[in-house]
Amino acid sequence: MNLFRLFGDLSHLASIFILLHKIRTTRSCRGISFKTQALYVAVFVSRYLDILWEWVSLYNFVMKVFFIASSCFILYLMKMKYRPTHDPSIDTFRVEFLVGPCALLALIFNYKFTFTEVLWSLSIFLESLAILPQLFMLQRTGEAETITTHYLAALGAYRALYIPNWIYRYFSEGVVDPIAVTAGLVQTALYADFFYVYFTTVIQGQKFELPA
Amino acid sequence: GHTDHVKDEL
Repeated sequence: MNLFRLFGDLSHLASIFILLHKIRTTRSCRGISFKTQALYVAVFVSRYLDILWEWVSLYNFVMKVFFIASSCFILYLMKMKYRPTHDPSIDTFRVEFLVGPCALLALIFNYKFTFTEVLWSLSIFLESLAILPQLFMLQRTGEAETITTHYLAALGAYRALYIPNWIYRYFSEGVVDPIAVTAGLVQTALYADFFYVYFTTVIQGQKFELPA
Repeated sequence: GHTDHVKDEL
């Protein structure tokens, strides 16, 4: 464990708490893409259920349980508790165009052609593109509540911080995970223009608005 | 082999 990865995971943890805080305080899930949240459940279930047969560390176990549980709870909040505030008409990204290619990539790029390794690759590829429905919704509405932008900033920072972690591990342990690194670079690149707008508007205390 | 590649990451 190194500080980059620790702060990355803490940023991911923070993003979940910010999202839960937003849903609870505004009593709505307006501006949040259900499809992205559902993809995250698929990502966590497909990658973190290895806690059932592998033990890495207490930290690893607790974090995996938390991410699976919290992402399912968020789906419950969106689909049940605050259902009236969910507008599927603006959450229009075709998820099948995302899952298909990821499944194909996982069948090609994996460390071993076994069910668990292909599933792991699928999870990694899915995670890198899971934010797309949310970004498309943002593009469509052209603006977002400030707290939602903080959620996205923390979420984007999570995998962005994994990049220096991978560099650090390459030089200190001589290990590198090409599949995770490639997907992580793509995942972080998708946040580029969001971060640009975020740091030039929200951080200056203005409202988050995409150029019309 | 690769199968034991760094799986200690989230």
